[in-house]
Amino acid sequence: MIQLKNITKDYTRGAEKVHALGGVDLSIDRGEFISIVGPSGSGKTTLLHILGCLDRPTGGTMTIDGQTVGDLPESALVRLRRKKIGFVFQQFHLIPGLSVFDNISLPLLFSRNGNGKGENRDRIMSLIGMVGLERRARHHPNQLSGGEMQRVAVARAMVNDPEIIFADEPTGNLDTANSEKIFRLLESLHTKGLSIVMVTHNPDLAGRAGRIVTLRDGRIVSPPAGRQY
Amino acid sequence: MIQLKNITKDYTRGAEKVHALGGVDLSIDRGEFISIVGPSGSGKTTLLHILGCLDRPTGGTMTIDGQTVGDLPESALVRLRRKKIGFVFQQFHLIPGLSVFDNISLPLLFSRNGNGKGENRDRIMSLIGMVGLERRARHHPNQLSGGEMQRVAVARAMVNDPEIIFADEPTGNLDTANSEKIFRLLESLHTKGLSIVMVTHNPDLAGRAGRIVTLRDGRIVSPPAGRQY
Ligand SMILES: Nc1ncnc2c1ncn2[C@@H]1O[C@H](COP(=O)(O)OP(=O)(O)OP(=O)(O)O)[C@@H](O)[C@H]1O
Ligand SMILES: Nc1ncnc2c1ncn2[C@@H]1O[C@H](COP(=O)(O)OP(=O)(O)OP(=O)(O)O)[C@@H](O)[C@H]1O
Ligand SMILES: [Mg+2]
Ligand SMILES: [Mg+2]
Repeated sequence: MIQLKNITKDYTRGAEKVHALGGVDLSIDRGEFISIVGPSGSGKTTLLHILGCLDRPTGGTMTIDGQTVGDLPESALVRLRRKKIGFVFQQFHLIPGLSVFDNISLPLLFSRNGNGKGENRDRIMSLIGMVGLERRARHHPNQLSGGEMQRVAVARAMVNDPEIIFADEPTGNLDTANSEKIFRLLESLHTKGLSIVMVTHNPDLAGRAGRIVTLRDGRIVSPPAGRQY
Repeated sequence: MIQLKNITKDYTRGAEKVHALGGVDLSIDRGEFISIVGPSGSGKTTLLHILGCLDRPTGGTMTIDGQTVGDLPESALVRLRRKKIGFVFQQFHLIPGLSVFDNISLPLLFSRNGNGKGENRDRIMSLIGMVGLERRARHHPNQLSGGEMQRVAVARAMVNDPEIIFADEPTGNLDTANSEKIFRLLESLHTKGLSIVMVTHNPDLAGRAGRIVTLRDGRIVSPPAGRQY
């Protein structure tokens, strides 16, 4: 489904260059559930944003279903992102002026059938219930706890029925019970056929994915036997 | 040192009232290391902000070293915050236009001896080393990973030699190794005499504090035997 070959990503700051990713090879098949682990600063968010077509690599090639992404025009990438990809950001990126309900329904503006939040009301309410935010549907982001904001971000990534969900630390601000709830939500979507790529610092959750990919200093490494990273 | 009696906090949204805290009694002695745990939305951040004099309760009384905080003028509270308290925010709140070094040194503008970052350069660099950010000192927040931003927030809370540190999920965005590093940093400050109040979703770290305070629906509860929450 997604193939990365020798992917590099450099950030240039004046004279200094940060090699965030240095030659990453990775294949993700349709229907996989992958966790990406590694120390803080090892390049997980950078890798996820490239996989989710939110950022372009500095070098290397990426193909999606056989098509080279580098050759695609921006408009085709945008269409991909909107219809096929759901993304949970590490910093949530909720819209301040909108309610929880409206934040979650935002991707529907771009949905396949063009239906807005009106026709999809039941589905949005059901997602809100699944992440445990029924009593916060009308709240704005600045009226939410850290974990509540995170759960809105998770619900928003699912509302458009994507084919693949990229989740950057979806439980980092959650207690054990809520982390379990969110993880099981991802598992149930996986059972329905979605591909899931989840960055996590939680070793237990990482171990419950189908496969663990370990990053260190911008490269994929094999974890030592018996240890995640 | 800090005494809370029947502390309540309500948020009013139009006709709706959210009872974030409902009658909290809590005593924190000088030199204690306390962890606050509880489900997402249970009121931990709200409680921490009241303890750290960043927010006023709706009802109840709070005393610090015998003095009733409600009677203090805003200027006295500001002085308290700047000289005695270090705070790690759940959402970091770093200043976008400033480097890591300058972000960490910000509280020094208000320090007891009035020394700025110039005289304190060695101390700031040492803190930067302790949180593992030596190669990121000149970066700006938008050039940092989630965990790197969190570590800047931790270092900033320590730079002013506070008497008490309030840390709201200081390891939520960190891998195991970095979480351990940050926790041991807090432990070493505790050994030197600082009081530490740490909100955490990490049961292992919570268990290594001197005492665990458990919140549920805005109230303090006793955890069932053998379980944190
Ligand atoms: N300005 C506000 N208006 C209305 N409700 C609010 C406001 N701020 C917070 N709340 C609500 O108060 C409750 C407690 O919030 P708080 O941030 O203290 O929770 P928390 O225990 O820190 O949660 P988390 O673990 O997710 O960070 C939450 O349910 C939240 O929705
Ligand atoms: N715009 C930028 N300019 C310079 N360096 C950057 C920029 N963005 C990220 N970096 C650096 O690239 C490295 C990788 O960042 P990334 O966000 O991918 O890490 P991460 O593995 O997600 O970390 P964490 O677990 O802390 O979230 C980090 O060391 C970071 O400082
Ligand atoms: Mg990251
Ligand atoms: Mg909180």
